[in-house]
Amino acid sequence: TQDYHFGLEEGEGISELFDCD
Amino acid sequence: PPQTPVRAAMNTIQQLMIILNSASDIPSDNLLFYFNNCTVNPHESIVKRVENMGIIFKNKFAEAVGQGCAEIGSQRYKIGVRLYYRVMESLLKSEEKRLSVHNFSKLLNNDVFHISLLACALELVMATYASRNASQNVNVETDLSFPWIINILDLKAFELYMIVESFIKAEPSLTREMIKHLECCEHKIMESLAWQSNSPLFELIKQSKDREGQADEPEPANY
Repeated sequence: TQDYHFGLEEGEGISELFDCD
Repeated sequence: PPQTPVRAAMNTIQQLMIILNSASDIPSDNLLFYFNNCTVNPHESIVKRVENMGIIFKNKFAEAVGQGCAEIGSQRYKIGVRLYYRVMESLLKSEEKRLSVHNFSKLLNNDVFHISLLACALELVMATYASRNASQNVNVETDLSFPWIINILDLKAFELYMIVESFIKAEPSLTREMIKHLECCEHKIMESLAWQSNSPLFELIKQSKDREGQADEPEPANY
């Protein structure tokens, strides 16, 4: 995965992205 | 020795098979543990959705490629579902660790979450097999390349975009080719698909502006 540009910030995960935190 | 396109494609398929060899067609015990921990148990709705999406996928695949290939579509879908359940379990494990939460009722009862996760898994499976056929100049598939999968599953492009990074993080066994393909999908989405008129992106932008209180300021002319 070293080529992939991870952009999610600290504290941003699938729960926040789908508004389910 | 340097990889030929055929070898690279075959390696990717082999890797997918290795990943999914031990994966299950139905939710694992770990997943059932999470389901049972939910305020509203999503197990039934998840299995039902997989069935319904399966019928849509197989019909659309057969429509696109030909009725004679219906069984191929069925196989592709089955592999996609295994990857879907496997990544879902991994996502929940990492969320559990990150948030110290055990009740994922809201997330696991969120339709868009499941369809985007399933679409991402299916897109990966479709791309893996398509790249093999392309490298062998076999023209079996009509254009089932991205964004075919989000169109048939009636998913907004930005909704798929939201899952890609977490999907890649949750499945460390993806090959370089697989990751490159998902990144390419992300680029297509952000370059054009996410800006189509019915995209949820506009609502998110509006919400973030409202949140920042910018709504009441007059917009600078250069907007």
